[in-house]
Amino acid sequence: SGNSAPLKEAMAVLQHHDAVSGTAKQNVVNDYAKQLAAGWGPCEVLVSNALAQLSQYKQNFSFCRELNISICPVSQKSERFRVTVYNPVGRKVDRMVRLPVGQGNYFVKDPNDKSVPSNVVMVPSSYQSYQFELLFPVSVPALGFSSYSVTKVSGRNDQARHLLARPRKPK
Amino acid sequence: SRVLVIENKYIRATFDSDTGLLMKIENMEENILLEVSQGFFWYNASVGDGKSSQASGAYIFRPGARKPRPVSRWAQISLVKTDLVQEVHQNFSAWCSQVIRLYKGQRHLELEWTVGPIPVEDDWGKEVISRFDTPLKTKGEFFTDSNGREILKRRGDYRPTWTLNQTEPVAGNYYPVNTRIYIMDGQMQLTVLTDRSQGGSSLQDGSLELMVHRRLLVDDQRGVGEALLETNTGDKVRGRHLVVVSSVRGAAARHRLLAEQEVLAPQVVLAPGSGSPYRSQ
Repeated sequence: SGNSAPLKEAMAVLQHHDAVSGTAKQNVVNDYAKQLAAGWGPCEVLVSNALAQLSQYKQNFSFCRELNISICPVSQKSERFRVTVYNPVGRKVDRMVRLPVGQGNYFVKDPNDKSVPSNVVMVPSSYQSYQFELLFPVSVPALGFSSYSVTKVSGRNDQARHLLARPRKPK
Repeated sequence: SRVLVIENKYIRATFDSDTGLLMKIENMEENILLEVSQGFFWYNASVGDGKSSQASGAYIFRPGARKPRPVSRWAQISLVKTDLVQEVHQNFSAWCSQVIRLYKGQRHLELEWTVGPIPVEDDWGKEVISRFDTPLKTKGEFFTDSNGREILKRRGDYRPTWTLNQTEPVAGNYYPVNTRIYIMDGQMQLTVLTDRSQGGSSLQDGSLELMVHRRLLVDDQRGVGEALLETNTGDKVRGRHLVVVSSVRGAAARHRLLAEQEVLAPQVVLAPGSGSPYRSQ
């Protein structure tokens, strides 16, 4: 069962000026973060239920909470997956979706089953192994959502460009 | 070549391939070119001095010196170019890097900065800023938003309703930036949108800066009872600044729509494999 109340309550607690301005003790800051994280879970179930009902499609929805640091198990491990993008703004929005993926080529289709141009880019990172990210444009209606399907078509990546990295000697 | 360029049909960003730093931004739609140098600097946080015992801390921003120090004067760069995106990856130091990104069809530059953990082995607390320097004649004026709604004009060392005796030339000119800050010279405007509330200012003519991270060693005695010092190695923070160079006349339409899209960003939900038809009945 989904429930948005825990997240709402956590957000209410975080209206405190210390939470807003970051002037709380470290352990209080940790507690704020813990309340927020505890609120995400049931809210994600709620959103999954809503998406299933609205899309007439029951799926094992997954929210990648660490997308900003290129971590998303579903897109990194699955050969096939769907990407549903919800747009809370009252007008159509065009955006670039960026997802961490394994090496390879991918085929992306839009809600009308048409193929969408996509790229796999290499992300230079401090780790020795390169990271890859799948990039494709989405168009989402006002206060609505669009679902795109992604299929891995090959293990090798011939789209990625070579990196130009020139070590600099400080002047 | 001596210069490095990333571009789409609207925007062209040029980098100095020697230093790796941004050099200029061109808005080809409005035929506008602005020299912009951008880099990261840090203020050495005051622990109290002869003028005042007030230290910089969770509640109080009080740098020990007027001029910040550069994290680095150059950056190691990597270039990624595909049909949908062109990006320059800049590595300033072990704890400060940035990706300057231009997607196909996008009318703004996206600067994704990653700062931290801030080293404090030298026993100096540090307050890190991203600063944009341009030749714009701004006469000490800049603009910040208030809660994403009203835009307020700010002027250096000045308060509109009372006579200010400025004692803190840096902190006394810092204001909250909830969604955007901009400078203009009447013709051209440089607007920087943020993805979170930050402190910001314009302390030199044609310049604007935003504070992206802080790590402090002393309690400012204002009530929190501890220094702004994360436990263990400290926090690594990642965020985005969206940079728009435009005419003053065309700026508002751009940054209003962009700010709205930032605060109400699309949510991405994934699902492995395929699903099965579902009826609520």
